[in-house]
Amino acid sequence: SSRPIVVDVNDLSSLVEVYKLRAAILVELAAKNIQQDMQRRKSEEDAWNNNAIDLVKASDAHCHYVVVKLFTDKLGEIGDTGVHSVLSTLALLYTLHGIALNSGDFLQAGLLSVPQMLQISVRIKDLLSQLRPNAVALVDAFNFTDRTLNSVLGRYDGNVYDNMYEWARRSPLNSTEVHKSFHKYLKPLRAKL
Amino acid sequence: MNPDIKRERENATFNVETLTNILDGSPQKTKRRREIESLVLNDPDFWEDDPNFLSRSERYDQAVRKSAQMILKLREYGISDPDEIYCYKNCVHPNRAEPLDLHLGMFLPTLLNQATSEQMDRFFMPAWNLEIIGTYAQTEMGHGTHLRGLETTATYDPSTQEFVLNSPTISSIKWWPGGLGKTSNHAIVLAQLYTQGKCHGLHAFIVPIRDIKTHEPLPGIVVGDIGPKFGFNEIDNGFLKLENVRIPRENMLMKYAKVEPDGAYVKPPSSKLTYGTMVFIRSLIVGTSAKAVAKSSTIAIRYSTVRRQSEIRPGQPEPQILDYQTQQYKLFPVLAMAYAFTFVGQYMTQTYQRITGDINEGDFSELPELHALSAGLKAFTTWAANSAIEVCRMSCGGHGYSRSSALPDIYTEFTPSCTYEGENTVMMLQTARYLVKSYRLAKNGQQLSGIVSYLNDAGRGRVQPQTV
Repeated sequence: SSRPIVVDVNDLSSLVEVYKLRAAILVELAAKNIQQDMQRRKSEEDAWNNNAIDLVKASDAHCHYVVVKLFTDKLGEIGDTGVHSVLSTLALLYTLHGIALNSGDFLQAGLLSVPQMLQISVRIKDLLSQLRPNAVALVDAFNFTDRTLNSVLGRYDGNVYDNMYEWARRSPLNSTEVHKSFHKYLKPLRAKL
Repeated sequence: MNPDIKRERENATFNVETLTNILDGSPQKTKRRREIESLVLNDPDFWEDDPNFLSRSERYDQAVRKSAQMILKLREYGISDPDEIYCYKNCVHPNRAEPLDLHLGMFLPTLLNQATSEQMDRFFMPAWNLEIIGTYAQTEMGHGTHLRGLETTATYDPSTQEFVLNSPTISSIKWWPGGLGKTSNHAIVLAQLYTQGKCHGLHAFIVPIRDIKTHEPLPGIVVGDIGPKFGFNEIDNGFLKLENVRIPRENMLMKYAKVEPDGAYVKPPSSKLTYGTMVFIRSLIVGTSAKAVAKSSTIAIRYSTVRRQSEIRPGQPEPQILDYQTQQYKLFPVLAMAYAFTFVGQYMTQTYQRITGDINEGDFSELPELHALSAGLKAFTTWAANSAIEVCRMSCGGHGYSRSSALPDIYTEFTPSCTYEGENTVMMLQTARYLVKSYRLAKNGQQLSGIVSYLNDAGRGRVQPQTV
């Protein structure tokens, strides 16, 4: 059948299933292409090299499925409602964003339809707004200290600009008001011009 | 506190501490991590000059000083759990690799996994006490991930019961191992084993390269630093040329494969065991990818809440950059990726430990799956993380370009993971080999288990989109 399977774009387990089918189809496609090449009297090694792009795509799809599945499985271990809710939103975003980036695979295999892809793109925008209020809290949860992050832009207190100015002042080029290169090169050059 | 970021925190709909505990594994682990962090952060011995303003030689010097302090302090505080050592190290050397990384992360684990009990007695305590400082020399100047193509030879001489090691060509010179240039006095060298006139493939040998007391290179050893790189400024990645270097028979790591005194070769139970250390590191890299993305997204998202520019509605004050949909579209998928990879990293560590436990009990059945999974996920996560860090840098406007943002350093320190411990395309092809093999087995009626069990249906022609 060329018609898509039933997919609820809000249901993670249904989306994991779609990733699984995509991986299976791409592995099967690569294996069949190798087989066909071998039937055309190519050696297995040459057939392998001739289908290396498909093989990498198949591995990529397999790994993507594993990541999506493990993320979804993890949600099952989380009891706290607030945390579960925000992580579910993130997992859904990760999953749908992956589909949007690889839409060709899903459409070509008949796993999703064009209207569903449009629905996904709308849903992604909803998820972005939904995550907006929790964005800082979600990165705070990684719990990096300022020393381990070592970033003026990423400071916990958000006082970026005054610290950036201070950091720049410490540059070795600022250790003297007039750099020695002025006396060595620019001043003599000026005299010659 | 900047009022914008303060307000963001007040608006959150969940308990941040609960989520931190989940990421660490438990509230106890969070508590212990913070204890370790404060040990380092409050210790004046670890204060440093800002590396951004130092030369490479000064950065290496400062890193060696801190690593030496780190070893002393780990002993002083009795920190011996590998996770806690890793956490301590990450605080001492934030966002960067350090000169003893290969000693702690590859030399010692290789001894633990591949040395016989006699070899452990000889090498482990000296290595633990840094009399022996080791590295892991596998990659050659002209050969990387394709291990069968490595050219370094170890030829057994039964008359003296020694191996003679050689770098037969320029392209066979060992190239890239961290700590090899100036720090290490020993290297685990991967070389093609020749005995009784036959080549038996790649095996690991412990090779002294510098005098333990004077640190001078030993006869037949040509060793040095390979020069500045894209990142990795604190590390002396090195080269090593071996010219008829003789080592005793007992210096071949012989927990699995063996060479008897007369030169007879005893096969290992699985050829993949030689590469166990790489599998270990690949498993760890998945978690490292998560950390790099988590750090980058933390920087970019925090800055996007305090940075106000342009206007959405005419005449209104400049909005927070994070209110722009395009900024959210750049950063929130990256944030989601950070969480996804963190959980995958946790899974990989648990899976590695479980399967390694089985291997130690003599069960090698899951080794091929571990190989395939660690190779594929290493490639998948490092590729994705590499792009994600760059997205974060670009989303910080011009300031992401400044070294003060830390994003350039995170990027340059992380990027090599796409090529070290296996170039990513080659890794993907290794995983593909396992997938295709599994598919063919399923097609022939064999029942697959584990993460590839979904191919059972594909093999029997049942993977088809179903009609509504």
